[in-house]
Amino acid sequence: MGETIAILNQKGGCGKTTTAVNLATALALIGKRVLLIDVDPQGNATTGFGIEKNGLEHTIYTVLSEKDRIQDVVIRTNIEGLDIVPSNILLSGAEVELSKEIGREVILKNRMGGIAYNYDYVFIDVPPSLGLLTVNALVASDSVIIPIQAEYYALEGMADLMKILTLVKSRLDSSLNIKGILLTLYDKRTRLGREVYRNVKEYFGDNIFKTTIPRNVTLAEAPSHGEPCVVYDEESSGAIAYKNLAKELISMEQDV
Amino acid sequence: MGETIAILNQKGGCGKTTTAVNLATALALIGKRVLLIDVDPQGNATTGFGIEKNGLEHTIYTVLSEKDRIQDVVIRTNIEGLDIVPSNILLSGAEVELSKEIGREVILKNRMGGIAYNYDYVFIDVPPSLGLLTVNALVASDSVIIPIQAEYYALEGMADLMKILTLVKSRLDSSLNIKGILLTLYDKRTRLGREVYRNVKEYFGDNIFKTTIPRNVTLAEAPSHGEPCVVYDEESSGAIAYKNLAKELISMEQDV
Ligand SMILES: Nc1ncnc2c1ncn2[C@@H]1O[C@H](COP(=O)(O)OP(=O)(O)OP(=O)(O)O)[C@@H](O)[C@H]1O
Ligand SMILES: Nc1ncnc2c1ncn2[C@@H]1O[C@H](COP(=O)(O)OP(=O)(O)OP(=O)(O)O)[C@@H](O)[C@H]1O
Ligand SMILES: [Mg+2]
Ligand SMILES: [Mg+2]
Repeated sequence: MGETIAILNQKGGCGKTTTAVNLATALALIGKRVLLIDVDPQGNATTGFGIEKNGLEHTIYTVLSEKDRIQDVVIRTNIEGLDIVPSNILLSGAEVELSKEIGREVILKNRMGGIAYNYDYVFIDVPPSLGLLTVNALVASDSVIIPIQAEYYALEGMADLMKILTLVKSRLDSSLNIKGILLTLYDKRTRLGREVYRNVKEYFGDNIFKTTIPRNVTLAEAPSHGEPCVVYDEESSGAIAYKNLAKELISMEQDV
Repeated sequence: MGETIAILNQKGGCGKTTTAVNLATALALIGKRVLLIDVDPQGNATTGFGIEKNGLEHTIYTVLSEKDRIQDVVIRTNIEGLDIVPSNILLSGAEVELSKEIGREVILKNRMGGIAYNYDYVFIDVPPSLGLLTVNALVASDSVIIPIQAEYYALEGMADLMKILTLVKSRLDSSLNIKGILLTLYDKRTRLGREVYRNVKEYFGDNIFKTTIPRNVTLAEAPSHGEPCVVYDEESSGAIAYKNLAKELISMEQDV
């Protein structure tokens, strides 16, 4: 059964979607079967593969509201071995609608059923919040990757994030663990970047990926071409970094 | 009566807080009386002034939940003429609690009372979402400034953002208007930056501020020193840009 990994950080714009899209793609390119579930009403992960999300009738929203089974909503991306459950703005009603439901935090887990048996990895891209959609993603996941932008405000949110993880584990009887911390938009030449790195190291110890993601404009351009950067420009520093991250992730499985 | 301006964009990390903090400060330095209301549970605007937010008992949350009056929660910042209503993680319970209330979208407006009479400008920093806290900020505001990071994903969110503005105006009888679009993290040397600028210009026409905000690491460093960048390093390109924006904003008032 594939491991389900949520890409988590309530801080905006720290590279969750860019990580979900490029890490999922890099793993598929090495031959892994990968599913990416877009649980953000912004639908940026969906767009990152050139999928026109606005007219879609069958999305993560119709799965959560029990109009569709998840397997009927899965779309093949143009990357061999990589599937996606798409999202769009229809999902933004979900938090309020779901909040009245019994078992409102386990809805995604239940609707996923056994889908992880069809894949080596399932990634979940979440919105910049610690609200109900994010909690659903955490309950449905085995582990989390936490992208941290190497800047000051990124550090601030860490304590709140850790509190939510602890609450999900203790109250909802989950064995959720941190797969790793990923330094993103990391420029080791700046004092700010190095200082944040040091702070993160103190806070999380060895749980930091050796791979760090540099700022590389190609990562930001690729969505406008409808392709993940690791495919659009495989020689770019951003593509190389995410391919290294994929290898590092796979090597962690083998130690287990 | 001062104008109340929300800094709005559901896309994460596009510079809402950095704009709220530095624009408010630049106006105070020119002699305006300014209030900044932090309506984000992340509390980044509060931290941007070196305020220790975690222990605070009197915050925007206690105002919205009617435990405190807003005037009793206002704190002087270390900038002459600039006050703040602080926020912290306690606010993250608010969206769910408030969602059950009658008049749940007008709570902030009601709790602000006549406070705008004490200031020339009131700014509201909002979270990266189009949820209830953001809607409250919009209902309480006269206008919005929309920071747009000059990258592809920023364009995607525009249609959804405009839809929410239209709904707030029509259903909640508001005269909310767009003060201006602010290009942030803008590097005109990159093709991506120029392309996004062109797209934004097509979409919004002349409603774009002439001032644009460049990427400047000092803007990201300043919070770690507990000061807005326009005070911490007034010669930096980031400080100069926000001071120009303040002048541009004031010149717009005089045309009215
Ligand atoms: N390493 C990088 N180099 C250059 N640009 C990047 C990098 N990582 C992300 N970006 C760009 O920065 C912006 C924010 O990234 P992204 O959307 O992946 O973050 P996010 O955490 O998913 O944001 P949100 O909180 O809104 O979901 C996007 O325009 C993206 O293309
Ligand atoms: N012009 C700039 N140059 C360099 N860094 C910047 C600039 N503007 C913002 N930053 C940095 O980028 C990150 C995101 O900015 P900021 O927190 O202001 O965005 P935001 O829209 O308020 O994010 P959120 O959606 O999480 O509320 C922060 O680390 C900030 O210090
Ligand atoms: Mg995202
Ligand atoms: Mg902010």
